[in-house]
Amino acid sequence: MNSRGIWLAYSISVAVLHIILLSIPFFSVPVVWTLTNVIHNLAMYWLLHTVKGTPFETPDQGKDRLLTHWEQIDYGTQWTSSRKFLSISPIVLYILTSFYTKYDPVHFVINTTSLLSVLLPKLPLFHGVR
Amino acid sequence: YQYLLVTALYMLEPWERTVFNSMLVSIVGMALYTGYVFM
Amino acid sequence: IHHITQNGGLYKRPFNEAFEETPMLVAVLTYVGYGILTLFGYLRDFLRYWKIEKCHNATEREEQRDFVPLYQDFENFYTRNLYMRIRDSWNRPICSVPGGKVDLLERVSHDYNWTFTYTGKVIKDIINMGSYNYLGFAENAGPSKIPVTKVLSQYGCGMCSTRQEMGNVDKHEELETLLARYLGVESALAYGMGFATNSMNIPALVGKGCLILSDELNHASLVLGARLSGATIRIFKHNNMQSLEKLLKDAIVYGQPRTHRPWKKILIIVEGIYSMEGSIVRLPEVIALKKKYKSYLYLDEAHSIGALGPNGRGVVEYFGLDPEDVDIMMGTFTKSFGAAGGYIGGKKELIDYLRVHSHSAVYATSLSPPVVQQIITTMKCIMGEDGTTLGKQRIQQLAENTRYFRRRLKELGFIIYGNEDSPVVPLMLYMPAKIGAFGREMLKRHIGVVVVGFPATPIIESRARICLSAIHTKEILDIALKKIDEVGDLLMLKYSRHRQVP
Repeated sequence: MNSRGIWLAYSISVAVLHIILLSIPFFSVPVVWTLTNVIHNLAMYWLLHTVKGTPFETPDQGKDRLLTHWEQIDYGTQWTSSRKFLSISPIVLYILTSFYTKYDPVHFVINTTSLLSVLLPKLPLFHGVR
Repeated sequence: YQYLLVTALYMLEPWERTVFNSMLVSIVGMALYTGYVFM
Repeated sequence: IHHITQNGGLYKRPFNEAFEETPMLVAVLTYVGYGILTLFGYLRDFLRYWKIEKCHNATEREEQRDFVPLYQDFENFYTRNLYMRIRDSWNRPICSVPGGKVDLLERVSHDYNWTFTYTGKVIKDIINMGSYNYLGFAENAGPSKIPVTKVLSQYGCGMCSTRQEMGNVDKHEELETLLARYLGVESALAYGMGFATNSMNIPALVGKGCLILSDELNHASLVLGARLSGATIRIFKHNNMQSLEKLLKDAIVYGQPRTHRPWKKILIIVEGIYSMEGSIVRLPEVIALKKKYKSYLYLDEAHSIGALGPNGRGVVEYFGLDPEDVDIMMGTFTKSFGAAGGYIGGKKELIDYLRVHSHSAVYATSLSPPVVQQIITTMKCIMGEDGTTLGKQRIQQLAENTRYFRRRLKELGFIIYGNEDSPVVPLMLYMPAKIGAFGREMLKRHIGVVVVGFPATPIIESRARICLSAIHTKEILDIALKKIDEVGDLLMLKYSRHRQVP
């Protein structure tokens, strides 16, 4: 997660997701932003906090097989730059979404729940917690 | 050929390429339509 | 490129090593490619799960569903959804010696590489740019043919016993005496397998309470041996002496974790040539650090023995250093001697200790005599003791081929990794589709190359690993360069920023 260009590729893919949703004619702007936020958080939750192990064989005798991707980043070291980036990005998206949904209460509840679902597993005290 | 290589469609089977290309065409079509309506 | 100052520096020769950075656009497009393949991988898994598509993969039977799963299905996600699609570029069956040219068995697949069928045809005289055959001794002719045949008829081919029991014949003694002379050490020990030489001897050298400082790109056999030993392992950045010195300093200052007792032994493990990077270890600096912090040095010369140095003595001779400074000299006979097996060289007391305590000496069948004879003949040829200058010529030819080929590829505009004297030439491909395309396009042009991708390399550093050989003539190299140039234009692989704009 700290190899060259992956943060840029991640930001571009979020932007592309947003443009795809924006190009659906019958969605309003608030709906598009909320959908972007929710789909992004769902994908992040699945890829970083649900799937365990690695999609290929590793020579570590299965040590990482029971760890999620997030727990494997930087061999479990907390507060590395990759981890900070992946923690901050959903927050930035959430703030943007709140602004563009004009702080509508319904959108606010949906977005806040979605944000918490990807922020809580990132806290160091939840490392390895099931 | 470059398009197939850069998007890795080169490695997909023909029907998967069709799925991807039709999705791409529809997204671009929608984006153009929405852009037109918006303008 | 790190030019060490000539006057008074540690190096007696220029040390030119380059790893040009991945262009940002190429990196982003590479992730896009992997993203699309992952999406379609999930789609295919979904179709297989709901039996919409036939699953070719090995899975448990219905009755076995409730048992502990035999197959970690996610761990095979990458194999079944990415690797399968381009695996015709790997494991190609050859039906000749892996020499300068090779004959391939032609095969086709009608189900997108899940199964292959042989057409019965043989594709002859493929230019072999993939095998480790640095000095070209992988041949069924030449100086070793007669002696090996004789030994084969005299000794047979299987030893069927270990060195400590019946498997110790005069050929082994002859080889080890010659090997000690070749390496310039007191004594040497030969094993039947290169991988086992590392994985079985490191546990005999270090154990609990010891510290191993290992390069991050060390071979799997070194990793396995280090883990088997039970010693504490710390990893330093690839060929990065600052990182190594920092670990050494911490090890001396803080000692063992919790008790802070001093480490019993500190063993630095490095390789002579890193075959995936094409880089050469900074041995003068490593030896300087080892002396400064009084630690031991284990040098794995699997690729560099025979391929480097004016007389083929490996990376120690290449830098003009003293073999005495390296505590454990390890290497293999696979790459430059056209044989198999590995060796360890060093002080006599060390070798005698290993002869008694090493797993391989106790349990493993010893080297097969014809293979021993192959090694002896080629080693004498390299040393010039067979009365010819063939060995010398091949060493020079390899050095020339290496410099020429690397320079020409850079002029063509490709990104080439590693040291300019390393016969392993990683040519960067980056995108996943270009890995398969490069292998296929080159085979169409009658050139066999080895392509390597994630997870054997970092995800954005897929590459073709071209291995040069002394048996390649300049004509062969020019043909290969011409074809690579063609394919490079077709696939647009000329990413280098340093390329000469016409």
